[in-house]
Amino acid sequence: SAEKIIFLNQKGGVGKTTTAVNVGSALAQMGKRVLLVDIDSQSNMTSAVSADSRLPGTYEVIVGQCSPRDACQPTPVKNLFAMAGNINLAGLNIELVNEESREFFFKNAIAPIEDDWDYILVDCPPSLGLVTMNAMCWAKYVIIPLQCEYLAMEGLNMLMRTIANIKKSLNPDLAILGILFTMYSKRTKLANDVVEDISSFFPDLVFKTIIPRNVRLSEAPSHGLPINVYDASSAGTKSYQSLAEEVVSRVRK
Amino acid sequence: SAEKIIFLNQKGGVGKTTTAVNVGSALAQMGKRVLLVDIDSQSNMTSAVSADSRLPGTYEVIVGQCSPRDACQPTPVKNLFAMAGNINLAGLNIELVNEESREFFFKNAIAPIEDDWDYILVDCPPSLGLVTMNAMCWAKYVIIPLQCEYLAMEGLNMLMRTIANIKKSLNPDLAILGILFTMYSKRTKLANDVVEDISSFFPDLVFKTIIPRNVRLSEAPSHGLPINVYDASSAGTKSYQSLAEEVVSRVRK
Ligand SMILES: Nc1ncnc2c1ncn2[C@@H]1O[C@H](COP(=O)(O)OP(=O)(O)OP(=O)(O)O)[C@@H](O)[C@H]1O
Ligand SMILES: Nc1ncnc2c1ncn2[C@@H]1O[C@H](COP(=O)(O)OP(=O)(O)OP(=O)(O)O)[C@@H](O)[C@H]1O
Ligand SMILES: [Mg+2]
Ligand SMILES: [Mg+2]
Repeated sequence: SAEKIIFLNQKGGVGKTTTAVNVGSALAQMGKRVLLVDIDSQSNMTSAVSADSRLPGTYEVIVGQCSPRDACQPTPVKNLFAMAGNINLAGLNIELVNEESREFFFKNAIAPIEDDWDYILVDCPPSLGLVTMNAMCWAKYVIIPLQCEYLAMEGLNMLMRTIANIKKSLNPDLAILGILFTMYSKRTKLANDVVEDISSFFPDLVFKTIIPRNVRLSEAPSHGLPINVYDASSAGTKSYQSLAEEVVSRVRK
Repeated sequence: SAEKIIFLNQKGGVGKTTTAVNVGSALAQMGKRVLLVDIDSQSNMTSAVSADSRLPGTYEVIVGQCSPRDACQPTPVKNLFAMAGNINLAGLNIELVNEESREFFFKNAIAPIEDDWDYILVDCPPSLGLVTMNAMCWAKYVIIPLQCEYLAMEGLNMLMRTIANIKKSLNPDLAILGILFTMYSKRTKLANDVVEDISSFFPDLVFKTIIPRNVRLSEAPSHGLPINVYDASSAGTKSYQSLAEEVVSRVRK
């Protein structure tokens, strides 16, 4: 059955989508069968892999209008498929709020296809609302992308508490696979301070791989391509490949 | 009565908070009486001006537990006050969903103090949910911070459509004061492409001021200070001062 990973941080713009797409593509390049699931109504992940957000996607699967199998679209990368996000996901918080088991709609809907994949990676929106709860109640592993900036640090404690609460009350299997520093620029004192502080608080959680600030990583989505296709020799490609190897070794433990 | 401005973009991490805080502080430095209102449950704006998110704030005012006057806290900057955000704002989407006039709670709650200020600036979360709707149904002006990156552009069309819809159905006074390019790095081809494209689509909306990527701007919040206090001579201070002057001249038209 698939390894189930979510990319989670309620802070905006910290690299969740960029990480989901490029870890997924690096894993696919290693020969893993990977499904990327976009659960963000802004559907950045969807366009970053040239998937079509007008076709039935994650929302339609969650509310039972489309079978999960039919919502898996191919991407430019062999072994990499995508379930599209669309604007309907924005209404889900309110649609589901009075439902029995409202946090388990995604888990139940995706169960039939979990054996078809080696990895299922879910890209979350910048919020801890009901949609993200659905992802957290399904997942086994959480990867927390963390921008090397002060404002990004503020939310980390709250995020850790939320994960602990979900683990206690709704999903005992949930575990933090790791904290990933993103958009790191080595000549910046603030970035180095952030890396040092977080590494000292959470020495076992922090990934060895640090993703550098790299303009090719921000260009790739405009071409609908993961970084390893857009620019195979870039620093962005190398670092996400190294991260994918760390992910593989951590899920095996 | 106060000029009523919101900092709006559903995309995360594009500089809404940094812009709200530093435009507010620059206006205060010009002698304007400025109230910063944090309507984001992550309360980044609150800590960026050393305000206390444990005191009654925007949530308590919205639900009528605290008078708006009592929720205005002083900041390190003369003439600059802040209404704090806190985690209770996260539940508001659901709390208000069945209320009569659910989009007008903020407008009604803040009305009593609008004559006390020259400017009221509201920092929004990265979403278009009910909390942000409350800000949009109260505001006169919208400032859209836009990161010079492809993924940030994707949401702009949807945001413009949402503003147009609100203007038509719920708040005819709503107007876009301008689009602001943030985190611009001039040697990046992508940044220049983004500025060119958006400027050609919306020539009258784009501010002349462009905020450069500037590490001092990302350090300032960790000291609880706006940029003009933290580092008065930095490029960040100069650009937000120039933006504040453009804002003053545009609201006068
Ligand atoms: N290492 C990097 N170097 C340069 N740019 C990057 C890097 N990682 C991400 N970006 C860019 O930064 C912006 C934010 O990244 P991204 O969209 O992945 O964050 P996010 O956490 O998914 O945001 P949101 O919370 O809005 O979903 C995007 O424009 C992206 O292309
Ligand atoms: N011009 C700039 N130069 C360098 N860093 C910046 C600049 N503007 C903002 N930042 C940093 O980028 C990050 C995102 O900025 P900010 O928090 O203001 O965005 P936001 O739109 O309010 O995010 P959210 O959607 O999560 O509320 C912060 O760490 C901030 O300090
Ligand atoms: Mg994203
Ligand atoms: Mg913010």
